Parts: sequence; C-alpha cells; structure tokens
Amino acid sequence: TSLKEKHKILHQLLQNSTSPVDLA
Amino acid sequence: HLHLEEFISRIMEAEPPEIYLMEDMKKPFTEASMMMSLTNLADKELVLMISWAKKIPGFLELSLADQIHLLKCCWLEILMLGLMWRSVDHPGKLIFSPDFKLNREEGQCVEGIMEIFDMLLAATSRFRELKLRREEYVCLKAMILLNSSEYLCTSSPQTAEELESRNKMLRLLDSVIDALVWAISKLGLTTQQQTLRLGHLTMLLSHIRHMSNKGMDHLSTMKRKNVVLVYDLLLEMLDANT
Repeated sequence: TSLKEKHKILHQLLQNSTSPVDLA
Repeated sequence: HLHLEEFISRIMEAEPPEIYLMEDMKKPFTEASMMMSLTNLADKELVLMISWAKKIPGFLELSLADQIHLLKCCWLEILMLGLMWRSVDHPGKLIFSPDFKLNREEGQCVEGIMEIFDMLLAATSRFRELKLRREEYVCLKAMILLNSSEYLCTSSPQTAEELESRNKMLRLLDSVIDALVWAISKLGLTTQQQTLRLGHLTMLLSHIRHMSNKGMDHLSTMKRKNVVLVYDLLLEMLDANT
C-alpha cells in the first residue's frame, strides 16, 4: 500500500494497459 | 530464453516514438521558461519510458516493487542517454526534441545548467567518436534500467518472492549484456577490438550516472527555489530520489 501511495502515477502506469500515448 | 537476435529486435521495437514539446517557444529563454520547457518534456517522456520498460522482455515478470524501484532509480539516466542519442549527429547541440534544440550558450539563462549541458555535450561527443550503433544504444539503455546500485549492492532480498525477482532481474541483465556483446560482434572487429569497445561503452555508463546525479540535484534546487513548478509523474520521480 505504501508503495502504491508513494508512487501513485508510476504504479498506475505500470499496471495500466491503456496506451501511454493517450495518457500523455 | 529468447535468441539474442530476437531479444535485440524486441528491445528495438520497444523504443518510444519521437516526442514533440509542442509549445510556442519565446526566445530568448528566461530561467523559468527554459526550466518549464525542460520539465514539461521530461514529464511527457517519462510516461513513454514506463511503456518502454514494460516492453523489455522479462521486465513485467519482476515484482511490481522491483519495477518501481528500478524505474525511480534510473529515469534521469535514461532521459539523458536518449538525449545524447538524438544529439549524436548534431555536434554542439542538444536535441531535446525535434522542436526543442539548444546549444550550450542558451544554457546560460539557467543557473548551474551549463555545467550539465557541457557534460552532456562531452559524453555525446564520446559516443560520436565511438560511432555508437542503434543496437548498442538500446542495449545500454536496458542496462541502465537494470543497473540500480542500491538494488544490486546494498539491499539483500528478505522474502522468497524478493529473491525470485532479484534472480530474474540478474538473468535479464545477463541477457542484455549478451545482447550487447552480440551487437558488437556484428561490427567486423577483431576480438581485442570488440573487448575494448565493450569496455569503452560500459565505462560511459558511470559518466551518465554522474550526470544524472548532478541533474537530480539541479532540478531539486530549481524546485526548492520555486523557479519551476514540478508536477505529476516528474514530481513523483524526483521525490523518490530526494
């Protein structure tokens, strides 16, 4: 949980399958 | 377990697309405007970097904690190596993006950045002298991702899961080193020249680590002095290092 909180966006991008181009 | 040729072709395919800053550049730059452009671009590139790392064969098999750890350690080194690769055919210039190119004098407007620009230009010249090949560049970038000193030299795995992830990481590093050796072997050099080239290329990684540390200190200072507002992913990555 602490990792998730500390690195919220990084965590989300690593887990997310959405195209990073859309997110950028 | 991929064949080296396939491994390299997978990391070549993982390369992020060209990225544009897409801002109206008002010259001459001020300290704030240049730092804003640099950090905006870095933030965009970081998103693509995470997607790149995910495409390195084996990276997603590491524990999520290790994936996060490796990325937060190396992100500025990766950005700098990418910058050097884009700039390698443009002596005296730093090609941050096709629409954001700077020469060293333009760094004058930001306190302390010219020293870093000079180091980047010098390391880029070294890559130019060595005639760095794309195959070698992608291997070096993957080596940076996996070469966290904190991870390799200071922490010891506590749980079975951590141990497994660390072993996977070391095997992945073996594959990348093998791939670099293979890429060098394709250049038609003698065995001795190949060994020297491997040495010269990998020694440049310590310079990149040094520049990244300098850059991290510089960005933290700029943030502390409120020269630039650091936000989103870049803020998270910077905070992880300070």
